[in-house]
Amino acid sequence: TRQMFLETFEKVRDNFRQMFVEIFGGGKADLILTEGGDVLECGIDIVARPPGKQLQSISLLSGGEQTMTAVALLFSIYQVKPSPFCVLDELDAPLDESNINRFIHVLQRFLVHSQFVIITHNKRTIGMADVLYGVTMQEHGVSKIVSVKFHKTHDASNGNPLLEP
Amino acid sequence: TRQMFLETFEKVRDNFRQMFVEIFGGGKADLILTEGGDVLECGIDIVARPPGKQLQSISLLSGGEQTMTAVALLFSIYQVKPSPFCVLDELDAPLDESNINRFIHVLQRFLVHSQFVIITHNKRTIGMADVLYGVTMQEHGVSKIVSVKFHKTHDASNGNPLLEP
Amino acid sequence: MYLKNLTVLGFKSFAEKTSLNFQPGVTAIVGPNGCGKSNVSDAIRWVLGEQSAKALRGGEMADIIFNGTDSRKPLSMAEVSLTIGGIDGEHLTAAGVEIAYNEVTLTRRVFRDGSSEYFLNKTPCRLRDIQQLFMGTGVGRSSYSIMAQGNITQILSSKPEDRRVVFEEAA
Amino acid sequence: MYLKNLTVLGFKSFAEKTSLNFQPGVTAIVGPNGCGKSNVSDAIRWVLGEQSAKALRGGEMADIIFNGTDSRKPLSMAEVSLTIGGIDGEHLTAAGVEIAYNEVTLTRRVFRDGSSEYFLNKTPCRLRDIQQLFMGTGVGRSSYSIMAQGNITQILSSKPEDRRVVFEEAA
Ligand SMILES: Nc1ncnc2c1ncn2[C@@H]1O[C@H](COP(=O)(O)OP(=O)(O)OP(=O)(O)O)[C@@H](O)[C@H]1O
Ligand SMILES: Nc1ncnc2c1ncn2[C@@H]1O[C@H](COP(=O)(O)OP(=O)(O)OP(=O)(O)O)[C@@H](O)[C@H]1O
Ligand SMILES: [Mg+2]
Ligand SMILES: [Mg+2]
Repeated sequence: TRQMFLETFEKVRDNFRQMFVEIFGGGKADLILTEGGDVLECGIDIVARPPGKQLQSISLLSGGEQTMTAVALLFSIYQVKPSPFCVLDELDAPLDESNINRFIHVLQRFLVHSQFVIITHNKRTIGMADVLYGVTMQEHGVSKIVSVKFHKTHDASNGNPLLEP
Repeated sequence: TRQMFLETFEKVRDNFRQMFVEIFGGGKADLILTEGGDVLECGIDIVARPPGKQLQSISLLSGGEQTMTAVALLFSIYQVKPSPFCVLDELDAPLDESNINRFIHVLQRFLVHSQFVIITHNKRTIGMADVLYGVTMQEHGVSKIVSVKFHKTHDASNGNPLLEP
Repeated sequence: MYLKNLTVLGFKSFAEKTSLNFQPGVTAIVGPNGCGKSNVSDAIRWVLGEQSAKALRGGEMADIIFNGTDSRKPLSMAEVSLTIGGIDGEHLTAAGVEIAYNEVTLTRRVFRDGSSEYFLNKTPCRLRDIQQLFMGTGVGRSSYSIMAQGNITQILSSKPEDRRVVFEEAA
Repeated sequence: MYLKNLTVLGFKSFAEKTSLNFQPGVTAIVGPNGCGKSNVSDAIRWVLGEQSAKALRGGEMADIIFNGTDSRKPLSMAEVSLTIGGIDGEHLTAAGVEIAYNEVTLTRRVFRDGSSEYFLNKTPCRLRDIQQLFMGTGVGRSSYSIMAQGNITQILSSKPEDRRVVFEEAA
């Protein structure tokens, strides 16, 4: 319904404006309903401007900046309707260390309402997990799952878990 | 011309078959001219099967396997016509440590004929560079380049360069 | 609502019955390239009712059945079960599940001819019953709750009209 | 043929004149997200004659001119120079450069109206002369010698017909 969509849109939009500034430490972002026609027909445009930079098309943002902008939008939607569980596959691949730290930091807030299953190669992301599963292919082409005993370190700067297969 | 294209195709194809087996430690890959019509009209299909696994569409390969397959093809083309210089931007992002090592190992062979400019976040890749440039944005939105003094370590397993800004 | 267990057999590279237990908080899945991590994400997506083989990186649905290796024959069926706890009474009723159960196991099977079967707590059901279970919870075909590898920036590059579907899901 | 130097001014985030010297072997470029690494790759691609703004992540060619920041005004022109050594006599002649030079500097400028100017060793020339310089060397619009971020798997997903263009370049 038009009413419901507009309400949801406005909530996500507010969240996105705040979340972007928090994640980027400044700058500005917005969601804009595209022109023309019925509110139930138009699309949603994304604008984003990292701190200090000028507003340009998001295609000109770097790989890492685009990922963080998308993460901000993702979490803005989760805030409106927290999915009971989320599966994130290698979101952190294009991110440098400080962006991974910011991503992990923001993620913590959602752990109250949602379970997260995160596929990653990154040590810091691994360090914040409560449970760790290793997938192996000892036999070519056949996957097995190994549960990894894990002492979660709460000191994020020293994210080396004790791993015992 | 038809003749030239077919010759080039056959060379790249031979290289690709060998390069894939070398990079994956087995398995099989091939390049196949698509059906029908003039050799100058048809496209080129890629098939790839990592060791032990069954042949399926390459869309079912993992992110890392697809990247290594593409790297094998890239280098197969370079072998036929070594480009004097190549710019590779974050090729290693989806790769795990052992695949990065294989990538670096294969890359060495091309250094005789070509210069490589490699953009990366990965310590091992950085460790094999002859020259290192850091790009910084001390002032928001303005890039500066810093040349980083570098003692290249030849021991690939201990890829920690001495970095002095 | 929370995940308790995922069990896969014959799904993609999981030739043998494999079980994953979930805890509250963050479960990290790690391993080398090509070992099957994204296949776990595909399995979850699939058992929740994904109808597009392309979204699972295949050409047709039968592509997700274990295809054999140099030393194993292909299997004729893939089966994935997802056990979920803490589902409220309203959703259980809508899906046709007895409220007595406080946990529900959804199971999906597919055969080489591409036909799927669905079960709720071992009772055959329709895809629609599984969809009813998640109605309005934020878990759904067009939600962003399952982010496939490399897809995060698609949120930015997708058409403005496609994006609104996600907002409608969240409404 | 080998790269000796890249100099950028006003190209994307390079508001000030910046110079990069190349050695034989591997030059690694590192730095945090968004600092300008891929912009270096774009600059090389652009000065070699890239005509598609989209291939440079922009909407139109003027998008690559430094657009200003909170504390700097936009610039009205972008200029990139690439100095190359070891070019053989045949290619030099085809490009209209005197064989006396053993190194060639290609320069490209673009202005806000989108119009480009090209120079070889400070002498105005046409895009075609720059293309002549690289004819048959494997450096060209359709070669894979410049691999943009995230594009490697496009080799696998591109249409079979598109792929053959690359082979023709290598022929
Ligand atoms: N139907 C199938 N039968 C057998 N094996 C399959 C089937 N479908 C996919 N696979 C295999 O699963 C593997 C891919 O697994 P997956 O994508 O989960 O890897 P991954 O762990 O995510 O790796 P990466 O870190 O590279 O992303 C491929 O090697 C592929 O051959
Ligand atoms: N015309 C322009 N004027 C000013 N800044 C620009 C212009 N075009 C692009 N930029 C800026 O350049 C930055 C992107 O740089 P680049 O893509 O090189 O980053 P990167 O170092 O490759 O990062 P990553 O590691 O995330 O890939 C963006 O923040 C963008 O705002
Ligand atoms: Mg994967
Ligand atoms: Mg980049």
